[in-house]
Amino acid sequence: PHFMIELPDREDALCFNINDKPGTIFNLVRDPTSGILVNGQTIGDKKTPPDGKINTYFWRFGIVHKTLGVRLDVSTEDIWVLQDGKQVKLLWSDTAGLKGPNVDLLLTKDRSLTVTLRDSVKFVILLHKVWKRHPYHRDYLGFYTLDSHLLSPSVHGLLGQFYHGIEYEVSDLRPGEVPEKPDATMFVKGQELNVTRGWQRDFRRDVKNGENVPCWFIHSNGTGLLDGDFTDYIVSGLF
Amino acid sequence: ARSLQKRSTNELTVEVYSVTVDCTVTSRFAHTVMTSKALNRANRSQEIFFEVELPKTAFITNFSMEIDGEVYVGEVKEKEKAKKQYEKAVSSGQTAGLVKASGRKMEKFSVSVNIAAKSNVTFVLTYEELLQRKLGQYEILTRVKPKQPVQEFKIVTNIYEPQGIAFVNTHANFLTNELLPLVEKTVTDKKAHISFSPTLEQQRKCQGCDETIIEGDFIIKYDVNRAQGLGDIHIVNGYFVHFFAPPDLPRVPKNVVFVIDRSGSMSGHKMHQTREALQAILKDLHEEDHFALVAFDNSIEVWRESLTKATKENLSEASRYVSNIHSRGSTNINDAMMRGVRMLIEDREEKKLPERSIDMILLLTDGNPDGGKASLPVIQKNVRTATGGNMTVFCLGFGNDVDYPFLDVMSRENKGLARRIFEGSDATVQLQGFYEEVSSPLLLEVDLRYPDNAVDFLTTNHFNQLFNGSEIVVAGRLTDNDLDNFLVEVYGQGFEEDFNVQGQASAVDWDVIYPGEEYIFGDFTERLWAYLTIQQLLDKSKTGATDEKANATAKALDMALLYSFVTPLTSMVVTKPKTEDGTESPLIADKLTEEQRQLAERMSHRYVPTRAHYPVMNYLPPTHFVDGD
Repeated sequence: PHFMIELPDREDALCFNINDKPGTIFNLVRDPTSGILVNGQTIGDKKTPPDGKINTYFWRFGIVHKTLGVRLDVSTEDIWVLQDGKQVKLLWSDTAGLKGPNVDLLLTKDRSLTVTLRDSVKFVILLHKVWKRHPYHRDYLGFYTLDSHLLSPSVHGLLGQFYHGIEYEVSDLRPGEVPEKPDATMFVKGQELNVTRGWQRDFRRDVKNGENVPCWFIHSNGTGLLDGDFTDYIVSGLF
Repeated sequence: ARSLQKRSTNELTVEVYSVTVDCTVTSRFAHTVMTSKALNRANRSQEIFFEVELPKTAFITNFSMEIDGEVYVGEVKEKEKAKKQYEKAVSSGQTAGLVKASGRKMEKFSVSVNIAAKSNVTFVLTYEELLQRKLGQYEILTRVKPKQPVQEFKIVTNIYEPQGIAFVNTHANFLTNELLPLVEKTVTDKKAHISFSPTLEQQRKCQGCDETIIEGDFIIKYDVNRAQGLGDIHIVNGYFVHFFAPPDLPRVPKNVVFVIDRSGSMSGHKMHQTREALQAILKDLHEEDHFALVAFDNSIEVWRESLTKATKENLSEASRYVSNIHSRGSTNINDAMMRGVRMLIEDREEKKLPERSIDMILLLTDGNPDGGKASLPVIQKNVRTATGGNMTVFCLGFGNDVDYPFLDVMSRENKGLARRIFEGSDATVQLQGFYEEVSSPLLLEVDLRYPDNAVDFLTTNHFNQLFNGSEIVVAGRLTDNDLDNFLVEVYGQGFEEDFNVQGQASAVDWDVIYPGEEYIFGDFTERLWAYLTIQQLLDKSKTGATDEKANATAKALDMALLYSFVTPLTSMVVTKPKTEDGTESPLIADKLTEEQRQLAERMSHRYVPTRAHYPVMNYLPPTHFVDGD
């Protein structure tokens, strides 16, 4: 999956990819103060594409808000919502709106699920539907944080650690391997990283084609940008 | 006197170091990416131009500029809304139109951008089109005009046709004997690869000079193998496309009335070319065809009172009549058309014409009606009422002064089509070419039927005629994404008997046909469907009741925005980087209508669409996200 950290104050963005074995579960957001946890499990292509690169994508997210007693299990197949002991199943083929005391859901048929958890976080999960006979790809999901300003300063995770911004400097712009993608040196978290200017896609407005967002790409699974190593974010279960 | 040597003003301070044209055709749907990379060698900033030509049947789908790592991407917007939003820029003249008419088949896309000293710029233009089968072949036309020899120059085309490729021919008007061997062509059963990539030295006009011989059209023509019966159906990613053009069908005899404008404005060259073309067309008539000649100015004159069988004797008499048509008077299109329609109706009633035959009127005119009934809507209505949907009207509009939209609507309302004939020495050939395209109907009232519960969003599936050398294309979406087979039926009226075939269409396994390459096909079929739907909606937006027109326009607009096609209803807005004084000038790519192209030609290439816009970016709130790419 590709990760994008948008920094509107600097009119810039950072991005990195994490590719590990299909089936790995990563922690994306963890806020012990508010009791929020978002984990995602990856899935791989059906077989190795001609370029030999095995890509992984998220196909299932587990979201828990302990304080509010809300638990969501969102996969490419279906959506389970558990609140106060009651369980509701939604299908991606539905269009639905659920308004509860602690959680609001807006499901757009075959496209997106917008989730608002009271006084904490708002996010949208996009469904990327792939033709079932596609030789390589399968259906997968995207996770976009829309509002995170109410989360505590201790929020962490692959995405969560960036919710309160990040300090970095970029210098020494130079030609890269590809003329369209110059390299540069980034000073971040006390380290010097070789980064490459590129772009990744935001699919919120156009789920099919996406829109390019220019960003500084951090190589080697985000090493240097992330606190610790990407393997530190691997967890054993979805919840 | 001292001889002063003038310093060269043509010093090359801009180096275009890469020009590539990459075209992929899958099931007739062509996706072309033109990329140009340049370097400003100068010690000062300067304007760099990107000018390319694309077929007028194509829709631009993307344009981007990358300047020193910063990418400026085009965004497709509703033309009318954008116009209002950019009014400020319009009034201050800060923008420039990007698309101009260029010749008969092409449109020119041009943009310029100010580049800092020693900086690079990369322009990427993408366009898409559904190739039309005409006279038994498809044509991919690429026009190239690099201003200087280029380090990396490449035209690469890959054609994927699961039906199998019957032939591929390549030619270019700049190919010398030395360059000819550089065109590499590999054709296997279902794939063709054509590439042309001369070195810097091979591009030079002369040794050591900076002029290039690469200038002109690079044309690839090909056809696919045709299956008997149902035709070919490709199902990919939940969308299907059905190509129908069975081989070996007998042609249906036709009854054609030639309605010939001999008004004063046709005098000279045009009249001469019309006579020549008619002589040639007469020679092409088959003996089982019937024909009539109606010449008109402000008065109407018929060669014979009713249609005549195309025997040798009759044709040679007709030829003598044609050679004596001379220009005079004004233009009474209404009464001439009424006369032609009446002849067909009367002859039908009197059973002078074969029962299974097609009735058509071919109007050839160069101007606006100014005699008899001059109101255009009235003439259109009269013709529509008179034909009663029982005959086809084809119109040939000669030259730049013809009222093309009038002819276009009149033809469409009567199952036919209009074509502009461009003034030039080859007008005779153009006239003949058009006639050839439409003169051999193979089937009438062709219906392509699919199960209602399995498909939706079908493009037009009823066609008045199938012409020899052409092809019927229908596309749609499968409502059941899991469907691998569905029943298809084709019905049409043939010459001696009806054509009726039923069969099961199944998804081909692209993985098997193109092992290792199927990755590229992605959403080709869906985009083909979208392209075809938009084209048909744009056509519908010109004819029919007012609310139907509005409905078709609205739908076409929605789809053009959704699929990012630059159509006559949408514009592509690109924000140029700020100049040193801090001003920002947006650029617009529009799609010309036939009327605008005609206007452009009337203005002798002085025409620039001057619609100017400020860019509007609907920013989404910034986010941290994770997704697939």
